[in-house]
Amino acid sequence: TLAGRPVWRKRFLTYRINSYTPDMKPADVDYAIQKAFQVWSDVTPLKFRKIHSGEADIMIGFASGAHGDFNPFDGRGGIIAHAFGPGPGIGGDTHFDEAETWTANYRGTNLFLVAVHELGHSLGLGHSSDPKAIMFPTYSYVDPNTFRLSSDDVRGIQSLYGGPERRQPPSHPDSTESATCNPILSLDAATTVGNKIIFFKDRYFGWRNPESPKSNISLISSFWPNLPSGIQAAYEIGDRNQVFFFKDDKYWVISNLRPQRLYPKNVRSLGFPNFVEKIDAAVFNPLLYKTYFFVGSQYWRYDERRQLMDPGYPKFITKAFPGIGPKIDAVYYNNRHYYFFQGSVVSEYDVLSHRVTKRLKHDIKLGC
Amino acid sequence: VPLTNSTGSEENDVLFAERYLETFYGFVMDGVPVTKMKVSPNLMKNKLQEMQQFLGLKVTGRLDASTLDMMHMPRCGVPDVHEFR
Repeated sequence: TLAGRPVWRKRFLTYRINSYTPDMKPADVDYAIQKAFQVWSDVTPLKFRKIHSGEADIMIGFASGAHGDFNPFDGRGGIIAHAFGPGPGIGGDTHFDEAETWTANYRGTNLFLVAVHELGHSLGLGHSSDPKAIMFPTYSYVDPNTFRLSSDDVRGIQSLYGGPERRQPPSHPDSTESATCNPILSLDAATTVGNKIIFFKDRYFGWRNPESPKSNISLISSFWPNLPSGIQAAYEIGDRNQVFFFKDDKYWVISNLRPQRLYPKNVRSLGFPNFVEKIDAAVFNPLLYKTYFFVGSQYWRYDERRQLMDPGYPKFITKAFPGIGPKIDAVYYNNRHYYFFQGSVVSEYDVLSHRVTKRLKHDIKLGC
Repeated sequence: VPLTNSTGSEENDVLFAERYLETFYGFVMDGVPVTKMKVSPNLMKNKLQEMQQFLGLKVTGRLDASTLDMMHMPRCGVPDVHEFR
């Protein structure tokens, strides 16, 4: 933390980008800065709002040489950015040296990574001597898609502001009107991860043990900042410790809970034809070592050993899975059964006898 | 690998290191009885050690290659060990 431990005394902070670099599209600058704020808001109770005029708590801009704060930039290389600790006026403000070449990728200087660092100062963090920390004073590139704060960064910021707010339980837990405890009428996606069942809805994911109705909810971005909201399908290959996530025509892989480089990839790389624009649901069958992909009323089967789509697909779901379909929202595999979600109904399906063995209303809720 | 280290580049390195230590480690040139290029060796050594320790380098107190490399890396302009202005 900075000398004197300055902090913001409020949780809702505003920011404004008052100048842009010509190196990047303004929309890319906006996105990098927004994602950098999100890195910190995910681990604290702080919330950030962008404003477009007037004085924000955190004013952000690009400047060259002397720029009016008695800390002139030094041209290309050397000092690439600086920020002021929490406080009124210039406090919290963040400046990027225009002499650098700012990018959204690995070339030049990655704006997102530097912004995460500088906004750490804006919130009251000093430099870390841990080279793994984003608050280490020298720049080094890491893949923004797999970037995570180090434990030193998290300990530092949480020593100033505490952890993220937990969603408050509703005052009337039985009330269906409560906005914080609504049953989910339809899931986006579901999968196992280790011994947990994970399900996705909008910006949230929940997890629970197969035997327990009790579930926990968290923001997708707080655990996997590289994943988008609205995950549409997911599946796990347990013995590889890999989980696949799908949204639209892209997919991501996490391995041992860590995002993997070189993702997202296009689903065409799995062998889907061009007309497939999104995957509704997916499930891995460890007995066959094959993955079923459900798209509309049809499904494909992918051989995970050969890394090829099986020939003869797509087929109709209703023909191959009696009692299931025609469309499904989500599915996961557990203990020789598939669990298909269609609306508020979950069907337990025996993979050996190929029949539905149980059908009931699921009771997954958000914010409980 | 540089073919030779000319005296000129060594001078530049020392000047660069002085500026770096002034900016980030509160190394104060004012009041040090120096002629340029003859900084009080102990003060400079202490500040180099401080910097090397903070950045996880081998603490030698000398302006060695790894220390210079670190000084030349792109970095944030907030002093590491300094009263925040």
